[in-house]
Amino acid sequence: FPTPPETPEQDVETVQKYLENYYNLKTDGDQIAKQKNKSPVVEKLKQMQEFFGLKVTGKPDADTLKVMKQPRCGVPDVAR
Amino acid sequence: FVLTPGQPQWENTSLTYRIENYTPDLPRAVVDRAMEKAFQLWSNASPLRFTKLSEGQADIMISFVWGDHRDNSPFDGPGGNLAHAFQPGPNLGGDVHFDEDERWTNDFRDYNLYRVAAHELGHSLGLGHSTDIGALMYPNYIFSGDVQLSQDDINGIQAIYGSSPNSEQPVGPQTPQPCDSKLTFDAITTIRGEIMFLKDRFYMRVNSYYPEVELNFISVFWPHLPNGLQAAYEAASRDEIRFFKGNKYWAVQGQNVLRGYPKDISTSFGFPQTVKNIDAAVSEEETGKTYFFVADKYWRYDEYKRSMDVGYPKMIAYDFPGIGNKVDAVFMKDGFFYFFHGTRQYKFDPKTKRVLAILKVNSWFNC
Repeated sequence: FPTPPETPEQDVETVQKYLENYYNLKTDGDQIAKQKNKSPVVEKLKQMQEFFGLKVTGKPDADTLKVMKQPRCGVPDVAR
Repeated sequence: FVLTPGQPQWENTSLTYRIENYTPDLPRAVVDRAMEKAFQLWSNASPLRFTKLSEGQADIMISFVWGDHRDNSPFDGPGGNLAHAFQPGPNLGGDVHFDEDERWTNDFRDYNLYRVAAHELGHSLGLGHSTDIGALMYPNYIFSGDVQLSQDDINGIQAIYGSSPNSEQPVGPQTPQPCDSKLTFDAITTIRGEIMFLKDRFYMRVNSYYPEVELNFISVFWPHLPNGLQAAYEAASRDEIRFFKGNKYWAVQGQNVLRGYPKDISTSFGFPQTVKNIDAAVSEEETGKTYFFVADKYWRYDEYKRSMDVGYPKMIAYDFPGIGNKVDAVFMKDGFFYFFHGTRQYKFDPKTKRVLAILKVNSWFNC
């Protein structure tokens, strides 16, 4: 069987939007320091996973996506 | 708990609020009552007092809006963001906005207005999102039937405004910590190959594929079950889990509570009326025998004959030597009973009637 992609396009968008909304992920390319293995998305994902008591992988695994898709308060989890 | 960065707070403990407009989803009186109750939760735990205004500018302005409503956080249609609130301060400060694209309810259906209002007001008063899943200030919507401040919420609001002037200080429920050596359980059951541990409003769940313990509200699976269940067991031949509280029990299959429940334990199982509640229960899949533990005695029920076996109740201490004379919770795995009493766990071999090991209460949680 063909393996489905690890993170379908829709999920990438979910992660991006979630981190922008609640974890102050900045999408302005100039502000993001491009360091190998330390992308802001990974760092913010780890922050989010730690907050929710998930396994801290820095990857948008199934459990992380499940939490991200739950309805919630619109106030960011970190300071804006 | 988490305080809003910069620790903004109201200087005055007497605050006003106004409901600017009403959702068409609920009668106005229901919205008024939901807000009143939500404010009451926070005033009961702090020196804060709230007065409702019917016109003019209030400290906390409450409104139902949708989409881009001209603040920095547009709403996103049904689901997703349900509401938001602003930290203490002038103008927009303290204000609460509910997404009118949601369906607002005053029951267990999505989304309970009182529950969401209680959370948002926490922000209006200076609290951020808590990492405690049992706290009102946890960011995700969870409705377990009752809305109350947890001890974490109380600690948070009192860290900002001090304790309540009432002589009796409020005490909130604590969220169980799976790796706390002082943890005790209300009930434990197997469920389709997994083990589910129940405590107050919460379940803790482990299985071999996912080694991390999952902690969440019982209502996530079964919104119609009460909190504080006292016993549970799996009747595997019928693919049913039975939950007990007082003299009532509920049967569930998967996530569905079966119709016709709760039922009375006397009528269904044949307990005398003097038995008011069950401490613990476990069923042997091989024999179809179910053991009910009540105080220092136990009863045996035949799942096939659907009747209580004769000669019961018997003394726990006599037939299960070494486990004491009271059981909080029990389950069966790989032919062994695991009895729990207080912070102790006993692995018991029913064939030899011997305790094989005394274990820590949370030995199943990979702590």
